[in-house]
Amino acid sequence: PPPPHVTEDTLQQRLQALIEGARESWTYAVFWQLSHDFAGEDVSNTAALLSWGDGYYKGEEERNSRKRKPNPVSAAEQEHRKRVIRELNSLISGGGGTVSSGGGSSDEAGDEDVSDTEWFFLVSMTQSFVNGSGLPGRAFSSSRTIWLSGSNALAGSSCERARQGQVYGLETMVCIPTQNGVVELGSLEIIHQSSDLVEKVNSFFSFNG
Amino acid sequence: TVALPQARKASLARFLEKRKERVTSA
Repeated sequence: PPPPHVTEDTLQQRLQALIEGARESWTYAVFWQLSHDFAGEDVSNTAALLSWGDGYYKGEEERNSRKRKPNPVSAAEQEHRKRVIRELNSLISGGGGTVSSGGGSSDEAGDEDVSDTEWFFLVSMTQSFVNGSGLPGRAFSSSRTIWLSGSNALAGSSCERARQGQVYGLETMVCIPTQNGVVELGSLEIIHQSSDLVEKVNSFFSFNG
Repeated sequence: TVALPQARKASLARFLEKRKERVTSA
């Protein structure tokens, strides 16, 4: 039976199980959680928002990294990404609750190039979508799965998030609505629509609370 | 400075930890 409360840990486990148990090669999975944003002091004036609930980043398989035409990232952009990673590392290891604008301490992970999909995943943590807009918002409001495969489908989408995903090398993006949010998956490979995945999401994410 | 919500902080910590593991094992 579904648990009364879904903790971050169980969300993480479900996202991980979804990706690691799939035959297809998914790069990441994100759960966009439904919440209500109170606009001003009027409590009746609320907007349904889909914001970061949790995410699981599997990473790029070597065969994908090799065959993929790299998005030319400028040296300045790569430096910027590394600096952000270093700062976030020092924030997390320092146990603080804020990100400062100062330089973080250098370490091995902070000196390694930050891939496009890592960056896309990281930036996603700062994003949220009003119900009805953006890829997750549209999937939720229509209660329908959105399945975009092929770079043309992503590049031609009216959703900025799909176009952004294509720029970062994604070939497939999927948003599957659930009771309390939307599960989004992305892949560097073309993956065709399957009812298996949708059914799995429905069974893994059919909880209350 | 930017305050981080708890859910994102936990996700971020996991992401950075896994990234460290990937980099050091490569």
